[in-house]
Amino acid sequence: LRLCSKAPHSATREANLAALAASRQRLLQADGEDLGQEDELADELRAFCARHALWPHGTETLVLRHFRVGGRGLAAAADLSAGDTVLAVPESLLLSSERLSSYDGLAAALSAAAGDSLHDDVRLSLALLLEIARDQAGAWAEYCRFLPERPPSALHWASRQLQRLAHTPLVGRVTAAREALREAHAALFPALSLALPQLFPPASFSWRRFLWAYTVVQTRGLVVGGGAEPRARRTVLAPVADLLNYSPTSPLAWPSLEAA
Amino acid sequence: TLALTFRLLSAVPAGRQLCLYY
Repeated sequence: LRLCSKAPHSATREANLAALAASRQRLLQADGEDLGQEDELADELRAFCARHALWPHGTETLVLRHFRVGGRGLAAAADLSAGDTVLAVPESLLLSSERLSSYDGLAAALSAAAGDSLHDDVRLSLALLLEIARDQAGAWAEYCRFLPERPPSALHWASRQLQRLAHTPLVGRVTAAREALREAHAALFPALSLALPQLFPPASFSWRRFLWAYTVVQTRGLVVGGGAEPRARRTVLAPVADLLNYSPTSPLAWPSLEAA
Repeated sequence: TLALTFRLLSAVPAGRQLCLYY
């Protein structure tokens, strides 16, 4: 709202402000509850959760729905009580940048291509693409159908869309972030594909795929762990859990979950 | 181990969307 208020007066600005105000109003109204529509992939997600034991005690707790604001998300499958555990993601399905160390020769190849300066989010993006490319029948390749083709990140905006926010700090930040990501990709590829052709087939690690994976991390990564030790914190991708309010436009009037 | 469990902070009626609380 603050960024939008600072934009120059225009029809777009007024429309954006009205949409944001309406969204805020819905959060404040008790009768503004959006129960969403059935999602076409609801059965597939149910099967995924059952197959990978994501529901505690085998009881169905969540259902995939399509919400008017925020799109695809998770709803309670039945009345749930405070304290109920609704989702448990096993360690084998969690993806963090540490997964990269399980590939022989990758640490050396990464270091040769990009030094030790790679951001953890870039490393996690690589881990995601590797996981999908490595095992076509694996859980992450299977889970891809629930991930958006175009995650809601400003990095995907066309310059025409960015220009609507001209005169805000956002334009410079988005441009710089895209440029830094392009440089990271250019440092890694084709170097990694030449060094480890079996692991990095070029088609699976194009700029387009790389940007997609990075924006998945950006919009769906969860920062977990660490406790009192910030250096022990890490970003993980957790299937199904990432559907809990992934969208920046989702209503937040129901703050009901914590990660433990 | 790094398994993640998600627990409700408040009751949620059937059909209502769930959100992570940061």
